[in-house]
Amino acid sequence: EMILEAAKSIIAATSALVRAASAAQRELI
Amino acid sequence: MPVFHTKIIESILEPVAQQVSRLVILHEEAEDGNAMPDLARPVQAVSLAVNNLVKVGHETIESSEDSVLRHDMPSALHRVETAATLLQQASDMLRADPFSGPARKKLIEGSRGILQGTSALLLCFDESEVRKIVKECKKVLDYLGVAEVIDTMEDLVQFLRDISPALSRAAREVAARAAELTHPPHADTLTRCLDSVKQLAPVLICSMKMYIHILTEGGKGMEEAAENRNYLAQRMADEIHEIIRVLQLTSYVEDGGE
Repeated sequence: EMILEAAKSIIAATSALVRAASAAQRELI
Repeated sequence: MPVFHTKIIESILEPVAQQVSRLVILHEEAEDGNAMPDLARPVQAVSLAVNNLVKVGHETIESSEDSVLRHDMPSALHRVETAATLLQQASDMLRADPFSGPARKKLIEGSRGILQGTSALLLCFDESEVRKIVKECKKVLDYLGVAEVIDTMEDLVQFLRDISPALSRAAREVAARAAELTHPPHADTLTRCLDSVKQLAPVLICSMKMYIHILTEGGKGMEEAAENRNYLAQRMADEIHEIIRVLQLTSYVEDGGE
């Protein structure tokens, strides 16, 4: 289903964003 | 950690759910935090994916005949759009001040919002898929309801022509659903009830044939034959009602579980 694929894309993009944001914080700890 | 009731939803949401939890912990442990990198590109990627999801979501709403989906899905889409706006705002604020506390909060809120909105959207879609399976099961129940009035072989042949494809479709969809569930007791109940229905179906047909035979021959035992047929039809209906009940459970708690 197209909606599942669209949901997968949004989650993949959010995942990349969260990883990028987490990386900066991780350096500090 | 949220618990997802189907394997597909779990596979989509579980990784990012863990990452968002980790981000919250990192944010708390880092207190004032390190300088945030420029998040414009990943935020832009999220926005593009959100735009696509909104487009696909509206197409799904337009093409669906399911009034519940048509009612529920727009708010889930709106939730995702609002979350994307928060991420955009966080990105803009962080570019101006990479140490901005409020921007980090918006970033976490936006990430959570994407997760919750997408989860609501997938749940809404999944419930609609379940309603389709329930509809197929109800067709079988409707056919079972007329088993009592079948009193000629011609009618029995027509009955078989009607119920067989409906039963096959329902069985196929229930079996696929059972394989999709993450909670084994629910999957097991579906499988067990489905097996009973499959075993009972030929026995019911035999009992209907027997009843027609006795009726045609004018022999004794007509009442017992009718009772036997009705009992079997009722047992099948009970199993299908249980399938429908379990299909509609979307959390373990609803079933008295942990």
